[in-house]
Order: sequence, then structure tokens, then C-alpha cells
Amino acid sequence: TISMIALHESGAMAAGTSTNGASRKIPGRVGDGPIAGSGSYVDNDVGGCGATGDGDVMMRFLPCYQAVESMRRGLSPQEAAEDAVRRMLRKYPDVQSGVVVVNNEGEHGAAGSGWTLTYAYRGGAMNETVVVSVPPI
Amino acid sequence: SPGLPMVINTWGGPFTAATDVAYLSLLTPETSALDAVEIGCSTCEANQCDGSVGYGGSPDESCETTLDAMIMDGATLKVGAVAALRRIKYAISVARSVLEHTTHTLIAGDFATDFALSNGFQAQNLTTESSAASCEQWKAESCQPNYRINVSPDPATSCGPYEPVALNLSDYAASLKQRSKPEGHD
Repeated sequence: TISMIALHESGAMAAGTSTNGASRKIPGRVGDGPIAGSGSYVDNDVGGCGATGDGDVMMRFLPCYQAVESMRRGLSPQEAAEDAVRRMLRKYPDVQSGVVVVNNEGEHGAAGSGWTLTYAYRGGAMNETVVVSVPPI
Repeated sequence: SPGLPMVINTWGGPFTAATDVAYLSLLTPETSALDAVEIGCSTCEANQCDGSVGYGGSPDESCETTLDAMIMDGATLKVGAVAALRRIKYAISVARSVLEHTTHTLIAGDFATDFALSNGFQAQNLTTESSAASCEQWKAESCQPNYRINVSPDPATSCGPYEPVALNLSDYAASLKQRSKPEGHD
């Protein structure tokens, strides 16, 4: 799954997700990718979020909606990402998840469970994309 | 923060081409944030990234690849999305069409394909030699592992077709537990 957030110089933001889902799924099964608040979510007033992982579980928690709303209430991107993942871990300790969060100023953080998540970003005057590795909670 | 404009996305490695293309697109004044997300995700769909995006990946039990995508505008919170999209390669662009040419949020399945065709997209086979071969191998290995539970024949040892069996009501929670599941994820 790719889940991406773009921040325009004007402050406008957008988010999106694209995936071919889970291998061997039952025909017709849909995961978290196309669900607003699960696969991704964005609000110019606050920031955005992208997610990847076990969509059957993640779509039950709307982790990206949760993360953006947590930032609205004052959490940092990193704190919001960790909070969203911990909410899933409380009910599903084995879930593979990854949440990437960015506020509307470009400050970012991420958290994951069940694997080492990576994410990529490039902004400002950066000459190349940087990849960040995130150990599991 | 590295400053604006900025693009950030899940995963590194083969996904960074999408990051770069989306970021560079934002350096052009007429490119919007929505454009950048569509351009970035489309790049991943075309490149198939790590196999979890685009055509030829994650075949279902019937060996078919279907695509899910959504795009969201942070100003209006309007969303366009497609789910279980069949036979159309560029799912994020179809999602953008849902956002821009309907007042709906999510269109699914064959009807999403019909919508895509009516919006100028072309139908294509999303199966590749690689995805077909991996699916055939899975079938040859008795369809293991899979996502079925509480069906007959035993999904832990056999392929379908399956029929539902009665749940164990004395231990209802245990009867809903997931068995080992296939590798891979959304």
C-alpha cells in the first residue's frame, strides 16, 4: 500500500491511498485503503495521515482519523501516531500496522506494530528523498 | 519539518520514486496538492512498487487482482474512492474522478469499473504471468493459508468451495479467532 500526503506551498493539503489489498483475499473483500480515516485522512487546519498494514483490523479503528483528531487536540505527530497504533494493539496485540502522520507545518512522525515500518519524505529544498525506519512498538 | 512543499508516504525502497515524482510536481506552481497525490500514487501503480500496489499483485482466491484507492482534499474534506475495482489499472485516478465528477464518496466493484469506463478509462487485464503463477501454486498447496473460518471442508487443509458450519456457541469468541493468515497486507 502506498499512502501519501502532499503539502502545497500555499498550505493546501491532500492525501491518498492506493493498494491491491491482501493476497488470497476472498473475492470482493475490501481493506482499509479506500476508507476515509483509515487508509488516509487530511484536514488543512491540522495535518494528514497515511496508513498501511492489516486492513481487516485497521479499518475497525480509523487510525488516521484518530491521529488527525489527536493532533487537533494538541498531540504532536509522533504522539498521535503512537496513540493510534496503541489503540489497535490493545485489542489486537499481533496486528501489523503502520501510521505516518504529518501536521500542516510539515512536522512528522510515525509508529507501527508487528514489523519495522519505513516511510519516505521530501520537502523544502531537499535534494533527495529521505527514508525513515520505525521500530515496532 | 523540511519546509513546504512536502510529500510524505508509507514505505521506502521502491516507493521513493513516487515520493520524488510527487515532490517535484509540487515545484511547478500550477500543480495542486491533489495533483501531487494522484501523480505520486499513479507512479506507484505503474511501477507496482513492492507488489502491493497496482496491477499484478495480491491476487484473490480466484486469482484476480482488484484495486482499492481513495483521495481526499484537505480543504473541503471531500473524498473520492473506489473499492474492489476490476480491470482498470489506474485506481487513484478513478478515485479522483469520483471526487471531481460525483457527489459520492465510494464506488465499488463492477459498478466502479463501469464508472471508470464512462469516464474515459480503459479496461485492461490486471493479471500478470507472475500473479497467475503464484495463485496457481497457492491452489496446488491446498489454498494454504487463507482467510476462511467456520466452513466445510476444513479451510486449514482444503480448498473450497466452502459451506458455512454452525458456530460453537459455548465458546463463541474462540470460534471467531483467526487462523494463520496469508503473508502480505494492505
